[in-house]
Amino acid sequence: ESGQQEISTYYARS
Amino acid sequence: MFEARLVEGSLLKKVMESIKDLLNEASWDCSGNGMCLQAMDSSHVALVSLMLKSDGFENYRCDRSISLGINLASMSKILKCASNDDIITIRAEDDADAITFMFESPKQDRVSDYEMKLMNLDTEHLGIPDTEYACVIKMPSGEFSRICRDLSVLGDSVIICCTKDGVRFSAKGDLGNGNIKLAQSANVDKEEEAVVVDMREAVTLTFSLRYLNFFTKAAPLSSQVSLSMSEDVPLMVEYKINDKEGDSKGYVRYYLAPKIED
Repeated sequence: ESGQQEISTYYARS
Repeated sequence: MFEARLVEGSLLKKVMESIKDLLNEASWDCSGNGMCLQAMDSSHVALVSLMLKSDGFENYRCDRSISLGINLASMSKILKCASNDDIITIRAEDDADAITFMFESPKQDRVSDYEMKLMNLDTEHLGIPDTEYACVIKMPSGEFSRICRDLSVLGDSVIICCTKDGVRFSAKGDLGNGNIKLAQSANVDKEEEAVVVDMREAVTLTFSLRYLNFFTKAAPLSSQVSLSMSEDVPLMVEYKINDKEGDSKGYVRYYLAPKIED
């Protein structure tokens, strides 16, 4: 979808 | 050895229904604290974080922490073989390549067991920091489901605007536009019917209705849902998992990044 950010943009991989 | 027995087995059936359309496969991480699952959907847009607390089970034994890689569609199909009033026991040996589900009727006159193969999954975990959200909206879960369903008629996205007066959900598309305003409940006899806004700062964010509609599959788990929002961070949609007596057995939390203007 246009404008939809991925969640990993916000939360770092742990 | 891992073994967990849930007398209100329908809760596990509902938990599976709440995630099976969003996730294909995931690992149940079992420890002394309970059963946890964290996974992103295949497009890495939404994140599910699920907890079933060990003390929410009638019997719970976890000799050492194990990770059970599961095809969720398969597990959901197997759990559909359990009646709603069945007692469900999950069992896995250490280093086993299969998991067993046992369903007992309340009178113990029918016992079935199903063995399902486990998967080797290379799962990624995301660190979700503790967040003080600018707005936390609590509302009846059925109301939230209806808003998401109704506004999907108009568009792909919903703008959620939370102020001290209440919450406004808006959508627009080729057809036209629609707005649903919810005021905070002044006096409600039943807590589960209340709309409560806990606001530090007004927030307006846009989210994909396609994903929110996936999240509302958890509505049968809880009469209330909470939406936690802050500018520029993912929305958290939480359904608490409570038993018939109202005791907390865990939660299903969904995280969704806001949409931004192109």
